[in-house]
Amino acid sequence: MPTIAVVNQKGGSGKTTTVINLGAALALEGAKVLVVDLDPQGSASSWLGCEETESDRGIWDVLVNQKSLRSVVEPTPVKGVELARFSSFLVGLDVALASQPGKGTRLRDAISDLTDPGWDYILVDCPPTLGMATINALAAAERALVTVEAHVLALRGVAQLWQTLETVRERLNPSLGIAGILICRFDARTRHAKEIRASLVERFGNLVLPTVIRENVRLAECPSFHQSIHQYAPRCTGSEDYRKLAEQLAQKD
Amino acid sequence: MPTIAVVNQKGGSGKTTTVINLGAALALEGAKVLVVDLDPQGSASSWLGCEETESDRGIWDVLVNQKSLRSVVEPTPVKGVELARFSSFLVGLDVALASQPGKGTRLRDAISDLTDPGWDYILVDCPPTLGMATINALAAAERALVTVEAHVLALRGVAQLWQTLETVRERLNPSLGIAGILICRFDARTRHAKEIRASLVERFGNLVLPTVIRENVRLAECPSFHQSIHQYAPRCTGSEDYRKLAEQLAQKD
Ligand SMILES: Nc1ncnc2c1ncn2[C@@H]1O[C@H](COP(=O)(O)OP(=O)(O)OP(=O)(O)O)[C@@H](O)[C@H]1O
Ligand SMILES: Nc1ncnc2c1ncn2[C@@H]1O[C@H](COP(=O)(O)OP(=O)(O)OP(=O)(O)O)[C@@H](O)[C@H]1O
Ligand SMILES: [Mg+2]
Ligand SMILES: [Mg+2]
Repeated sequence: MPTIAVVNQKGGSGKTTTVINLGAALALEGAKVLVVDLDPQGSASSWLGCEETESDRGIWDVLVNQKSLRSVVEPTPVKGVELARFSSFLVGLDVALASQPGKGTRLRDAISDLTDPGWDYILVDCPPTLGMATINALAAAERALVTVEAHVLALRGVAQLWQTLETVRERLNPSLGIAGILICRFDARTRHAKEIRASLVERFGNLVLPTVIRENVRLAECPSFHQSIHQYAPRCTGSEDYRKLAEQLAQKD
Repeated sequence: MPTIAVVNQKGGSGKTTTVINLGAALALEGAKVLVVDLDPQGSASSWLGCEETESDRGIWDVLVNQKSLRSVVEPTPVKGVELARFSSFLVGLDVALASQPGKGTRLRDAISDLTDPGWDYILVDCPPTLGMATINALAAAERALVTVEAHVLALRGVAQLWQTLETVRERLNPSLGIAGILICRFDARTRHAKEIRASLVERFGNLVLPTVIRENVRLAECPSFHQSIHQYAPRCTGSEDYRKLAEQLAQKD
């Protein structure tokens, strides 16, 4: 069951927008998708209409108290997509796990403990840091999908991330692959975006996915309606781009 | 000596772009500005051409080993602006400070220890988290400047941040004020941006600064040249907006 970690410690690179809309596009093709929200901001959870409750701590209990993953999964308004909800407690995850055994593989253990998973894909939305949430996601993943905005400030993050991927491969997950580098919020009208895309291709070759996600305000609007882009505006470029991406990633499986 | 913490745990909200270009605009008016880079990504440091070195850990040594602030300050290519450089070690700051006394006020102590500071402003660039780096910045600041992109996904972060500001005010810094909510990457062509701005004004009133920073690709280009927007493209809207912001914030002092 392919688990994809959507990562980049650079903030605002398009991680949450990709998890929700790629997940929904895979579901349109008939796949069953689980979204795991590891971000203390809870953008993915709130997009899917699932706010935190007083009593249960969602994915936090799975990582810190080794509760079963299935016990925190809930349905969402996006057909074919289920969610393991965030908790604002995740802001203290690094300290909570600091002296715990197996702190880097809690999510992987929870996934492998599932007797009959029932999902075709697990997409993990990561926070904009390289702390224990992102480490757990990378240790559990078959592949990392790196989202990047085509701006020079974003290039630095990709180089730093590569070192982290290498470290996780050496210590926790030797088979961690790369699904690709996904350029988000691409504005083809600007020379700058084209130059940055060219320098990513020069440096990372065909790891840079041929599909880019174009800047499209519909993608910024749809979270308020707790819908994926395919429900909200199925004929816009945002929907087209994420459906193309889903086709591409599904082929690689 | 006014210290302003530029904060928002939502990634990509415009924190680094604001610290560098606001700082440079204040310097154009004759002020001496210190930029403190608390982000393990080091975007502000790399923008200013100051990469980390093998031997010294920049601001990390100030927060964790209580080294003097002045000992880590270096010049930058932007006239009137000096820098306390980041360190990639900052990624582990929460764990490093977890059991240390006064962990929330290390930066404030370092600033108050300065005999003759010599700066008119200290601008602190925060990472996209609500961990110990942001707590230290808020505990040291007279005012918090909250950067926001005018997208619905960003609204949630502002509400969460407000709770953190309240907690810091109660426990660490009773006089923490708000410099304002600064809308960044504003694209007036979209209805969505106008709607989000209106809902921010409805909720936060005149805390929303009248100056907005318009989307302008020049702002995304200038980091590659280690220049502020005022050096790179002094007649573009990005430079105009940040100079207007500087005038506005300087008046409030
Ligand atoms: N292709 C796109 N076109 C227009 N807006 C987009 C696009 N992709 C993302 N956005 C918007 O850009 C902002 C950043 O995207 P998003 O929040 O998904 O990034 P992120 O990497 O998850 O951020 P964080 O680091 O805070 O978790 C959001 O306001 C989102 O609505
Ligand atoms: N007004 C603007 N017009 C165009 N691009 C902008 C503008 N402000 C910021 N950007 C670009 O948007 C991206 C996010 O901005 P920036 O990195 O300053 O935000 P941040 O809050 O510091 O991000 P992080 O959460 O990763 O620290 C960057 O690629 C930057 O170049
Ligand atoms: Mg996100
Ligand atoms: Mg930044």
